[in-house]
Amino acid sequence: AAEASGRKWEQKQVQIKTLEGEFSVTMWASDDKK
Amino acid sequence: ESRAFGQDATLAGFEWGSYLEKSGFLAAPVSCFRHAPLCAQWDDIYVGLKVEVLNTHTALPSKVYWIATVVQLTGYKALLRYEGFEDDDRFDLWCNIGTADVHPIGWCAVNSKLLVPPQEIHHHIKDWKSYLMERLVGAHTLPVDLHVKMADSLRCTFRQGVRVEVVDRSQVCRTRLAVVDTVIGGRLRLLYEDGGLGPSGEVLSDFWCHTQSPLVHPVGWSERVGHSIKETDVNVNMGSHPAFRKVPQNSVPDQFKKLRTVYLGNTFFEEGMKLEAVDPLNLGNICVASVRKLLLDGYIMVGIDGVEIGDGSDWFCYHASSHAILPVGYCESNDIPLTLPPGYDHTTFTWAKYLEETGTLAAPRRLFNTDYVGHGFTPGMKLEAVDLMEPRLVCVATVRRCVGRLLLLHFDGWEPEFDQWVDCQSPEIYPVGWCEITGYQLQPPIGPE
Repeated sequence: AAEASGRKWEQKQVQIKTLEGEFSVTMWASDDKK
Repeated sequence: ESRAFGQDATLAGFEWGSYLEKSGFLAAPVSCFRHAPLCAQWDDIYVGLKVEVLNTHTALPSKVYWIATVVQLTGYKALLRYEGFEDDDRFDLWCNIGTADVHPIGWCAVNSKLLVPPQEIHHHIKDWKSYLMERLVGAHTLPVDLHVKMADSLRCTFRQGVRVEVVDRSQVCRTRLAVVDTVIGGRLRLLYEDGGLGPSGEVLSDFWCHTQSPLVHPVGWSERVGHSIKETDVNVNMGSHPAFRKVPQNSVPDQFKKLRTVYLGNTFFEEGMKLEAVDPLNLGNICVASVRKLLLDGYIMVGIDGVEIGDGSDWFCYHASSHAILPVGYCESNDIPLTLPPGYDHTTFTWAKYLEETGTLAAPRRLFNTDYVGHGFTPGMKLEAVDLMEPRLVCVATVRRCVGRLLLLHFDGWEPEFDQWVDCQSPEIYPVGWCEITGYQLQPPIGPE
């Protein structure tokens, strides 16, 4: 459905900042194809 | 009983989440509403998404956030469960995905906000980093451009002081010049240019509609298509109202929704032809009706049989592509009670006999817009809908019936006589949570419901 609406899912590195410190995780997020 | 005064749902203690939980009904998904913000993005919003949301369970003085999972979606509203609560639903919270305090994962780090777990679970997990890694890696989060898309879709080309032609609510057969006073979520408050002001400067006559409403047109439209327009009474001075202080700016066709082109071909509607039409003054009724006058650009004036005053003042303008005009026999085929002219009886009325008696022809079926694009509405779904008889009011409503593209809407807590037929793509219906996003006042249900 996301493809049909001109959007795509892509893997993104995102930062997590907690009291214990900062780290990154890879998640899926959608964005415009352009 | 009048709905005219209105209430504020929030002040009345109404909350969509608990209302739906109690009633067991579902909300119509945002993707059903083509004109609604985020409609095109909504396929990417679903149960299981991870978000960052304001942490309301903390003793810290500063604003902190925490990660949560979408466990339920109703319109724009999501039921969220903070990460760490696992199967414990006691601290679940309803949030509006379209408002500012729900974000994709990563937003806090980029914006120097801290993620802090709710105090109830802070010490339950020894190693939050490992716990979150396990929960987040490979999971899906909100579209990163969600709030940008939201802002884009709320942008509107209408400003205070823009002039339009809009149906005259005191005489529906004609339009009247009006000026935009307020714009909320694409809905316009229009002040008739000669509507008058009361002793304290209050507006005496206004009208609300969406920018995509078929009732509002660019300046010059009436003259172009041959529609009647009220001449503005120049003796009425509106100059002290802010909407009239600037030099008025005429609206232009590009600011309005383009209607489907009507190819006239060899045949078109003709004066006297019969059809079935939603009664513009009683929107829960589909009536026996007649084409009264042809205008240009595919517009027709329609009168409701048997109740017309006779001077044409109650005729109503419909475009030939409108889904509010239907071929004869539509109600019978779809088990909708047809409102008959006074003196006729459901046990004896037939279209064939009526056409013969009145010496008229039924408008050919091929002239009607029979496109059925499909929609996701089903009976029982909840939404926010304009009471088209009091279009200032956006109310808690339920889809009662779906017939082709038409939806019969019921206003929760009100008698069925207030029900209204609307097209599934009407710009006057909105997903649950729309009022909260746009700041429009929502009318709560009345009574025990």
